Amino acid sequence: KIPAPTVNRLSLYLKYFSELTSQGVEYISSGQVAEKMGLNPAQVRKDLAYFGKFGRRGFGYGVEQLKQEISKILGTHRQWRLAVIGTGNLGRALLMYQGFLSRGFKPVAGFDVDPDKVGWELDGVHIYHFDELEKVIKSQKIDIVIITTPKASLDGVMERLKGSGVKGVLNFAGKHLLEAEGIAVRNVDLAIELEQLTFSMTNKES
Amino acid sequence: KIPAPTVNRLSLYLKYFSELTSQGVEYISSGQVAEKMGLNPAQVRKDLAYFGKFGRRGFGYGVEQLKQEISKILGTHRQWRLAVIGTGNLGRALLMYQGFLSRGFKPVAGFDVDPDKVGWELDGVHIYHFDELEKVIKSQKIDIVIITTPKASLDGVMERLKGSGVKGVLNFAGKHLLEAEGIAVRNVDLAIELEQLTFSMTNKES
Ligand SMILES: NC(=O)c1ccc[n+]([C@@H]2O[C@H](COP(=O)([O-])OP(=O)(O)OC[C@H]3O[C@@H](n4cnc5c(N)ncnc54)[C@H](O)[C@@H]3O)[C@@H](O)[C@H]2O)c1
Ligand SMILES: NC(=O)c1ccc[n+]([C@@H]2O[C@H](COP(=O)([O-])OP(=O)(O)OC[C@H]3O[C@@H](n4cnc5c(N)ncnc54)[C@H](O)[C@@H]3O)[C@@H](O)[C@H]2O)c1
Repeated sequence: KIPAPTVNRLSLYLKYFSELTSQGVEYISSGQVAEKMGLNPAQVRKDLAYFGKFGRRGFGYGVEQLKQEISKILGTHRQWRLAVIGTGNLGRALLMYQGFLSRGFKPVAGFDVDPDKVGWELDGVHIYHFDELEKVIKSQKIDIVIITTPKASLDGVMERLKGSGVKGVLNFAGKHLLEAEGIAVRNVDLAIELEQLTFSMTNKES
Repeated sequence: KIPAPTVNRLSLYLKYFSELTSQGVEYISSGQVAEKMGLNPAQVRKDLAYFGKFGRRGFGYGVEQLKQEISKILGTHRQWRLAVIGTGNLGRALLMYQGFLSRGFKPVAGFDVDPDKVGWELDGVHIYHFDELEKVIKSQKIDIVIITTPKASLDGVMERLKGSGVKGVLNFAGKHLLEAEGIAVRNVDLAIELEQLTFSMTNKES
């Protein structure tokens, strides 16, 4: 079982190794990885040992092999089909974010209740009325939903998602959700990113 | 020195303890905290020990004292003044996010180069032209800047921030920034949140 702090770092390693591949770098040492990412080299070696030893004496670790191993563990070796519920400011920014597509997360639908938004297309993604949720989740084979509605709508949205076939929810709507009936949930609160920033500003460790 | 994984959890503890205070709860045990947050009770006790023992035998930990201690460590016991550079979809969603204000992060200015956006007000926050950056950072005493411009504008924006008096940057613009001349930097990539979600969907641990 991989510990949670290591899982958090896997995404950062994957982002770095993907950059290296696009620069044509084939091998890398744990020391180089540690320096680039501001980590302790022993921690990097311990993390990489969780998914097999690819290091070659004198060469270091094979970047392509590491990338493939990490992708399998994170589940990003396949494409996931995404929908956004609540296509206001935040929802629109996420529907159009290129960083999702390059990691295999493909936005395929948006949902809203505002008549001024329903029926439009954003970057080729159609905005449906929330009433069509179950029908579109099935026809578009949607795996993951991002919720960017007001907090007051969250409970109603979650009720409709149960039994819809959706397997994961990324929740921005401001109330902490726990896992529901086989749907994995991750809650995002960007205020936490600011608190982590003020921690390094206050402790001058950055 | 507090280890990074503990610092990550401090924000989650603070959010939980703030909810408890609003519900009038005065004491809590490490077991209750562990259950609510899906952590191991020994881990919770270890984390809380980093900032002093407030547990009273038979009562548990004083919630208000814990909140104050954590806030001092994270730097959220004071108010921070925020600006957003790039007031498009993402920038506007962050300028208006109530979750910032409730933790002491007060949006006071926006900046953009688009003539259709400059001069407007969002929730009482004025959108200035980017040319006025240095002047407004000084007059509005801005501590932290959130960057939500396109990736191509990032280097130009960072050049202007050096020497402007800003102490921290939260960067969404898609290119990894390292700390620059005394400015603490934190990079946010929401694709990482999706990867962490697919990790728990793939490993059914959630
Ligand atoms: N977690 C974070 O870090 C974070 C950051 C910024 C904003 N937010 C939150 O995200 C939400 C969206 O913010 P915004 O600035 O985009 O607001 P917004 O008002 O621009 O967008 C909300 C959208 O949701 C739609 N909506 C309302 N009820 C709905 C329902 N039942 N089904 C489908 N759509 C529905 C509205 O019509 C609107 O288009 C807010 O709750 C805000 O607090 C969270
Ligand atoms: N990191 C993440 O997780 C994440 C998620 C979503 C979007 N994004 C990124 O955030 C950025 C904004 O996304 P959006 O959907 O809001 O785009 P947008 O086009 O709606 O907004 C960009 C804004 O920046 C302004 N701008 C351009 N150059 C500027 C400059 N030099 N100074 C000031 N303002 C300037 C534009 O006029 C526009 O208003 C994009 O780079 C996008 O890729 C990142």
